[in-house]
Amino acid sequence: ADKIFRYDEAQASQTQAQKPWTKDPHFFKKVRISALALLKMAVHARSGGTIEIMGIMQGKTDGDTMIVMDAFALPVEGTETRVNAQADAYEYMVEYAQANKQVGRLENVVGWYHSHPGYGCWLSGIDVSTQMLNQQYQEPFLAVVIDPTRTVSAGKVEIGAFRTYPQGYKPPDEPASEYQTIPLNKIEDFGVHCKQYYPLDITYFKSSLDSHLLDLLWNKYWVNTLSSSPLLGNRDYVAGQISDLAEKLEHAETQLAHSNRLGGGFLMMTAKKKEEESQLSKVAKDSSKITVEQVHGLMSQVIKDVLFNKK
Amino acid sequence: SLLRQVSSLVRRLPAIDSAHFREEFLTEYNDTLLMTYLAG
Amino acid sequence: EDQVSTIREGVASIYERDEEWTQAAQMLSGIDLDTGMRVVDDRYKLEKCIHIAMLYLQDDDAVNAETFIKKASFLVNSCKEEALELQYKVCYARILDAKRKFQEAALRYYELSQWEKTNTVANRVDEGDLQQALTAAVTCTILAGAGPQRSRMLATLYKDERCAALPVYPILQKVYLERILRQAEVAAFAQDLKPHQQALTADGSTVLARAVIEHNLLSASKLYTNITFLELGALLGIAPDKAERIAARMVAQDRMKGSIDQVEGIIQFETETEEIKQWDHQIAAVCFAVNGILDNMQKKGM
Repeated sequence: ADKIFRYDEAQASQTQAQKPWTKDPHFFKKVRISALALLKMAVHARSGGTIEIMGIMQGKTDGDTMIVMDAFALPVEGTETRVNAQADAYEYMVEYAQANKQVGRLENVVGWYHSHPGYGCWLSGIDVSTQMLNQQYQEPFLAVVIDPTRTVSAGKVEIGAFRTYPQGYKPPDEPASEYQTIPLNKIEDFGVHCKQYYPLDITYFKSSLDSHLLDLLWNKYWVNTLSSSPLLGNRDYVAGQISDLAEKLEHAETQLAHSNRLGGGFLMMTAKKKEEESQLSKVAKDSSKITVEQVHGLMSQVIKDVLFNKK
Repeated sequence: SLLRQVSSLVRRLPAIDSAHFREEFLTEYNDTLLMTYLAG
Repeated sequence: EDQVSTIREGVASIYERDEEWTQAAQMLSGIDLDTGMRVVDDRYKLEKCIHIAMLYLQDDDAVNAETFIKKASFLVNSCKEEALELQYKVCYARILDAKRKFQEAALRYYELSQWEKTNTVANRVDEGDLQQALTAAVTCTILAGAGPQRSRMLATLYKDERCAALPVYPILQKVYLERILRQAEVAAFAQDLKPHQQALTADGSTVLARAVIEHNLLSASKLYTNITFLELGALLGIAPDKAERIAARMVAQDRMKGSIDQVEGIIQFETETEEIKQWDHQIAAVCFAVNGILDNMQKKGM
């Protein structure tokens, strides 16, 4: 299991020389992330609270798989407000990469990660531009997005890994990826660019030492599970979700009212009708998703009440 | 020492028992049930 | 003008040698820095203003010193000389300190204590100065009024590993961890205070005494759900009615959460944490207690 941690310089330079990714825009299909990198990225994303944070990932490639070995934070915040935010931290990145080489960490920079607190893992317009830029000059390069807020309510790390297509490339029809709620104020940004990139399958790996340490932590992990309340931890996020839901409902309602005024069902094109229904079905899906999470939270509260509060 | 540990554990239960907590707990409970109803 | 300046500087240096600080400052402040009669560069002006301010500060005369530091603040950005910039910052911090603006003074002293990290070797100040600046930052933070700003500064200082080596560290630790300060600890801390930090305030108590009472009151509010002013006065070592007045002022300034029932003579402290969060803490304690028992049983081979 620890073989993956050894860096093969010859293979890396050979791959770099062949540049297989230039022949197939869809070349990279999988990502393997080390437990260490995942933890560091998740903790960093969480520390940013509601502000987007940014960092760099180190690793290598192996055939059509990108391997993320480690990650480090960049002194950059609020990445959704400027293209190529990492320009603020170039100096830091260069120094960090050089210092790494000096201590024998040979992996190169293999991508960047940033957070979308509370609005899901996808690439915004700014992210697509940043990733395209990086894929032009720093290949192989991966974009990872983490949603620390949804991580808490979902009970697992909300993470996505993406690669952009070259400008003007028409991708074949994508299989629908796992459904996720996009807030109304971000839907525009999401919709316009969602065809310019594709998600990679993410798997994780850990070293024997990681396994040992995680087992030790696991002994204490059950305490965290029992002494935390998802209902409390995520109140602001849930309130935001419900208000977003209300907006979407009103939105859908006005659209329906509007189309009814235009002479109701028989005049409306079936496609348009379908589109309207899919809007509503998405809203219904969002509301059941939020509620299920709330009910899970309530169930754990009730179990704790029975367990610890009975006289 | 073991018995002392056990008795201190027993004395910690129930974990909390106050009217204020009961009130907060039920508020949380009702909010969630209300949400479930509205989602339904 | 040149001759006058030269003579004044000469006489001032004699006053300075005799440690007649205010006379030396007055002698130098007679030099006309804004005259049109001769060309005086910004660097010369800046150096003179800072020198005069430092002389006034030697006699704890913050008012006059501030006059010249204000003049210097218009000049300090134009001439990029780090030695002068350092002197300017030291002066500015000491003036804030002398004017009992302890919160801002602490920030500036702390900035000074990190000086060597941000500037070139030429102006590397020695370790002793840095430590002195850091101690001054701790002292001013402790003297500052209790509240959120002071808590942030305390956290910064407490996490700065250099503070652990300072003589004031024990009291910094107790203040940061919001523990009640005993009279003996306060007396020991008071010995190293400067004269102006020992000065009496309008209500006849010293700055330190007020800071300690407020701190202890805040600590008590974390310990107790409620307390009568009789008990509170005994705890703080002051009269009950004085304890009530200070508590009322802190609640009004939103530096402490609580409500006062004057008829019953009792104060109810409001705890930030909701009961449900308290419940989670209790549950964690129960789980760790179970863990402890299991570990103990394993150790005994059961």
